[in-house]
This record gives sequence, C-alpha cells and structure tokens, in this order.
Amino acid sequence: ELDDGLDEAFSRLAQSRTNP
Amino acid sequence: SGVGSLSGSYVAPKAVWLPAMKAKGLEISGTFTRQVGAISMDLQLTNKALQVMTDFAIQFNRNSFGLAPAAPLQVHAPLSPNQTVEISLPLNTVGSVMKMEPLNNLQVAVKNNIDVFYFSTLYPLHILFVEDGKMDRQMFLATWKDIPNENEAQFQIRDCPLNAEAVSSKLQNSNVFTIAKRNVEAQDMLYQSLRLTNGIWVLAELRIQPGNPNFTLSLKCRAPEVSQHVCQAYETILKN
Repeated sequence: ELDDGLDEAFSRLAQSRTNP
Repeated sequence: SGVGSLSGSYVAPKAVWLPAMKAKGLEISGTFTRQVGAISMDLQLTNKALQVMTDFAIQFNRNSFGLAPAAPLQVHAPLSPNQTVEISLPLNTVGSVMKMEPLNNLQVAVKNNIDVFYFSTLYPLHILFVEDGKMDRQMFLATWKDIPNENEAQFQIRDCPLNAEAVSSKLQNSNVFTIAKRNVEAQDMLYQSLRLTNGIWVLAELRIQPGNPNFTLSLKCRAPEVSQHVCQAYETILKN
C-alpha cells in the first residue's frame, strides 16, 4: 500500500472503534 | 447447500415459488444469479396438469430496485404434461421503482394458455452488488466519518468458522471489497465497501477474533433500511 497517510488513518479508525 | 459459480456470486438452490396446486398444474421453481454483471432469474417450469401448456409470458410488479425482465420469457415449445423446462430469464434494473415491504420483495405474474398466476419471492440483495463497488480509500474514510452514527447498524454473524483471509476472498467473489485490514487487540478489523445497482454505497466493518466463529458486522449507509438485507447477504455468502 502507498504511504499516503491513509494507512495511518485506517489504523486510527480501527483503534478508535476498539477503544472508543 | 447451493451451487457456487466460477465467475459470480453465490447461487442458492432453486426453491418452489408457485406450487402446482395454486396454478392449475403449473409449478415454478427458481433462484437468482449474478455472473459478471449479468443478473438472471433461473426458472424451472413443470407441467403437472393433464393438458399442454403454451403462450407463456412473465411480468414483474414495480419493486424497490427496478428489477425487470430484460427479455420475454422464452419457452420454445409447448410444455406437455409431466414435462419440465429450465429457463434463464435475463433481468435488468431499469424497471419502475416502488419501495416494497420487505425491501427485497418481488411480485411476479406468469401467464399461459390456461390462466394468469401470481406469486411473490424474496431476492438476495447480493445480486445487486456491482462489480465496481470498491470505494477509494480516502473516500471511504471521509464517507465513514460523514455518515451519522444513527445510520450505523450492528449485527452478529454466528457460527462462521473462517479466518479473515477466507472471509475477504469469499466476499470479494460476491462484489464485497476489502479496502483495509487492521489488527487491533488481537482482532482483525476488515473495512469493506459495496455498491448497489441503484448507486447506494454500503460501508462495512467486520470484526473477527481468531478462534471465535462469531463476527461483529457494523454497516454504515445513507439508506439504513438496506442494512439488514446486506447483513443477510453477508450471512448467505459466508455460510455457503
């Protein structure tokens, strides 16, 4: 995957969903 | 269980839609398929009457997604008593639209030389999942944020002993696309998208814990009434 900041954004989304 | 198809979505086995006793001897069984973008209604007509059947035709009532026959019902020869024919009726989604209850209800009229008969059937929503339903990742993140929490529906998919890779690949065969996968606290979180023939996008988060056959599916959609039918489609695809 390209390092376009989106990888990090998905990681943050997954984190926020697991620990709201 | 049903038959998989090499280049398309899961196909359920044919079910009896119109029993002979309700249609003066005409029995109709059927199922729906989607293969490389082509939707069809696969029918089996059986003549259980004592007389020959001719002059078949089919018509759909208006329905939620505009499903309509794309060609006339072609029964090439008269149907003799005890004879069965298999017919694949191509469908399109440019027919008249009227919201049905339930959303995936389809009312059908079939005529022959004896009479006109009516029946209803429910179609699986995955026949409406288009091949280009993979949303751009940036668009996914923006849309996920933009759709209000009230439009999020959560479901449990139980007894599905598949790992994340198998789940992604099975769903992709039915045009549900995995856009990102993250592992957080020993759970796999799959972010997925699909688009319906009428342009409605559905965004999904599927949580899978290794060794746990129960998944949590969260769906976000601007038309939240489709969510329960999308969840049913997930269940059907994953369990077959």
